[in-house]
Order: sequence, then C-alpha cells, then structure tokens
Amino acid sequence: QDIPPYTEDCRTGTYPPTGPTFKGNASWYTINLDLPPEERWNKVIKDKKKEIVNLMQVIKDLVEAFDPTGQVIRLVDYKLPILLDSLPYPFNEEIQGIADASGLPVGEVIFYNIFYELSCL
Amino acid sequence: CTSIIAEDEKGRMFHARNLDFGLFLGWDIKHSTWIVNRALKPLVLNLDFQKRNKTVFKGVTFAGYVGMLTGIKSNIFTLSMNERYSLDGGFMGILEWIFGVNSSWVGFLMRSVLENATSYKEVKKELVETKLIAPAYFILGGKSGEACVITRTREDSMDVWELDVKQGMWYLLETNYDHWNQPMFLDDRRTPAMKCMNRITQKNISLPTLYDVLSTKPVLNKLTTYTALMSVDDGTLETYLRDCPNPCMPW
Repeated sequence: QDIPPYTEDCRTGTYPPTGPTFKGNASWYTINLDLPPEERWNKVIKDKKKEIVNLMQVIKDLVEAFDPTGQVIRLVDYKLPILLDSLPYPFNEEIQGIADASGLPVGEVIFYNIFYELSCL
Repeated sequence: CTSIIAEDEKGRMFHARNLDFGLFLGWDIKHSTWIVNRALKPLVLNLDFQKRNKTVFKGVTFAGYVGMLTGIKSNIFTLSMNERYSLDGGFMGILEWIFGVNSSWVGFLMRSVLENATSYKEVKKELVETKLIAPAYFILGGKSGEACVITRTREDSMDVWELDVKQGMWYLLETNYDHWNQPMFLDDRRTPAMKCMNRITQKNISLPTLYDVLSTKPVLNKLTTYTALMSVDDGTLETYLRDCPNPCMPW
C-alpha cells in the first residue's frame, strides 16, 4: 500500500480476543460510594501506585524535554493545589485521597485529572 | 477514538469503543509506540461503582483518574466520549474556569450523569445543555431506538445526530471529526470502519462482530489503549487492552 493510512481487510473471528493485538483483560475493582470520597480509591491506588508514579514520571520527562528549567513542573506542584477546592465535590476530595495514598504531590494528581482538557491545547 | 452504537434486528443495543490517546506525547523507538500511551495501558481498569452493595453503574477509567470516559448504567444507557479538536479548546476553558466561569470538566460530568441520571432523556438533556471546559463528542445509547452522537462546543451543542433504524440508519459511528464533514485524509478511520459495519449488516451485528471492526487497522492503531464492549440490555461491560504491531498507523 503506497499511501497512508495503512488499511487492512475487515477482520473477522477476532473474538474472543487473542493474538498479538490483545494485551490482556482490564482488571475489575469495586468503588464503594458509601465511603468518604478520600477513602474510595485506596485499594486501587495501593495496587497501582507503581504504575501511576511511572506515568507521572514519563509525563514529567516529556515536559522537561521542552522546559529544561523545570518551571512547568514547579507550577504544577506548587500552584495547581490552589485549585483543588474549586474542583467539584466529591472529585476534589477523591483527588486529595489519591494524592495521600500514592505519595504524589496533589498538583500532579490534579494535572492528571484535567489532562483531557489540557491536551485539547 | 472510535465509538460505535448499533441496534440489531431484535432491537438489542450494542455500544463499543476504542480509546485512542497519546498522540505526539513522545515516541518510543525501541517498542515502536507512543510513550504515554504505553505507560497508560497498565492503568486501565473496569470499575463497579456501588452504593449499599448494589451496582449503580460500571465504567472504564485509568487508575488515579476519577472521571469517566466510558460507562454503562444497566438497562438505562451506555456512554462514551471522543476527543473533539477545536481552536477554542480546553486551554481557553481552563482559563475561563479559573476566572470564575461555571463550566464542567468532561470526565467529571460523565461520571456525574452515570451516577445520578435515571433515564436516557435526562442524560441527553444534561450532555446537550451543560457548559463544558473542553469540546467533545458524546456517544450515548439507550434502549431500542435510542442513540445519538452529541457534538459539543464548550458553550453549547452544535448537533445531535440520532439513530434512525426505520430509515436504515441502524448504527452511528463517530471518530474525532464532525460527522457532516470529511475526516482528515491522513486520519480516516471512519471509512474503513463503516465499510466493515456495512459488510457485517444489521442481521449479524453483535459484540464479537463489533470487536472485529475495532480490531481492523487503521481503526485499531498505535494510539489504541483499550477496546470496550457494552450491551445495555444485560449490563455487559468487557474491556480489552490493545496493541497494534507493525505495519500499523501511528494514529
């Protein structure tokens, strides 16, 4: 095929998923909405802390490639937390709980949670 | 992203989506993939939100992200969101929000409707009318005959594209372009996906055949993080992590 996008014939019989395009099932967790918001995600964060910290490091590395002075990261770590109380309930308290459980700065967890809106830039 | 809602000849509703994310966020030469996309995959979770030990809704998200981009409220509705590119995008919305304009964050709004809404009509009204911080496409399905794609600016709804089975429109398919415009020629996932849907026909549509469509390159591409399959009638939610070995489009 000479011009993009690379297009293949319609696939058939791919379900149940197997093979090289399938990387596994997403795992299931229960979120108990009767718990206080800051406690709801504790189990998830306990299990996925390493992966979340890795993602934030990947994003920080990318940001630092464009901003070697580290000003953007400092802005995220020290200025974004001011916005936490302005975020709607219960999301603000859940974000605080995630920051507490993961050990990540609250600004970085806010950044992660508004990344869709930021990525529209 | 690619989201599809389809109704079969028995009136069963199916909703499936590929979530594509991470464009231009670093290229990993060794693994031939986007860096952020690769780091996101281990964070994909299915969540069962419960009150008093009963399921309120189910959704797919990334660990640490409290909003929802894909979700199902059993017997009532299914919902997914696709990114909409616009010059008047999320950055302007965030600035306005900081200065006191009352707008909603897309992922938070989706979780709120999944948690609180009790009917398809109620969700539709909320997604059409609520001011947003960033533009988006909402893909909403209900029971037989109920499905639409809502094209949103930050301020209001530009268009509500409805399913119309009687007129032969038995599915709605949304990627990341307004449905009344042609997609960018370098990013045309709509044409191959529609070709596959039309080949499957309404008679044979099901979650497995939708998975086939979403597994066909370039509908499946280097940005595809997961494929979610939902059926409102029985509350099914299945999520599969994806990979796209070469040859494969980077978006």
